[in-house]
Amino acid sequence: GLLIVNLLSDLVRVHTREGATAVRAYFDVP
Amino acid sequence: ADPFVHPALFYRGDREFAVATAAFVREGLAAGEPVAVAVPHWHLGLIESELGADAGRISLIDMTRAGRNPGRIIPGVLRAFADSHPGRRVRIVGEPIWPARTADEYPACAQHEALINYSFAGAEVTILCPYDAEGLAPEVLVEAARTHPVLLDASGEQVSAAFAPDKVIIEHNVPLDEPAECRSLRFDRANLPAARTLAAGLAAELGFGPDRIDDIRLAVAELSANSLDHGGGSGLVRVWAEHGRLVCEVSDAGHIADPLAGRRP
Repeated sequence: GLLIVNLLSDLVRVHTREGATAVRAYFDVP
Repeated sequence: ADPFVHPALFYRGDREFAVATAAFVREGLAAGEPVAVAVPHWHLGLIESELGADAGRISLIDMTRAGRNPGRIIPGVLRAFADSHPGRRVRIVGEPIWPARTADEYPACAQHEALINYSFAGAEVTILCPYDAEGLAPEVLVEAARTHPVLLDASGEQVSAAFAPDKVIIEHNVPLDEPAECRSLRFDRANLPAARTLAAGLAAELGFGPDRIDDIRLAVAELSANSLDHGGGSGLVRVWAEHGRLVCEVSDAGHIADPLAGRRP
């Protein structure tokens, strides 16, 4: 779930409301 | 009274930082508490010098690495340390915000600071959060007073009249800026692997190595599986590059009602 995404990525941003959620996982380009 | 103590420390200059954090650490050591210091690497040396031989008795963590993702700090740094000392009061210096944090990162940092209050409510833990009062924007310092119940500076300690962590969490929960261009795919149970492949493909083009591509594939797999289980059974994955980062977004018809989702170890 989201814990794994937090542990793997360099930034996570979320926008959530009733009936719509967007989660962005960011990864620093090497 | 809640045994959890969460002061913000507003410091001006390296000297003030070193003296105040070292005093906090020594107070913990004198009380027999396990102590961890998670601050940017340029501050680790300051604390080590100030502590001298006592530095060998504490855990020193580079927050620019361990806390690169603010969402990782509670499970990967703070809870990881506190939970490894069951039955004992622990003391942590945690500096998650520094002047080079970007506009993308800052809202996640502020939410992290607010969520500490929920994650550690009732816990025998003290977390001191230093803020660079000279280098950070004034609005960051104003928000620190909303996420910390107690404020410290060179003039002393005061209760924060502005303390309102729930509002900080809500106010940073806003629609995210649209990308200029992206690759996208609608997915459901029938074509789930294609969502992972879309992200992995762009990652390879951007030069990510095999191990990191595996991480990216797994992160998208976790997000898209959430869409199937909790988001109405389908979703939209979009991937793009911006500001030196690969961005993988999964959206669906779900709602994350638990603000600590993703932060419980």
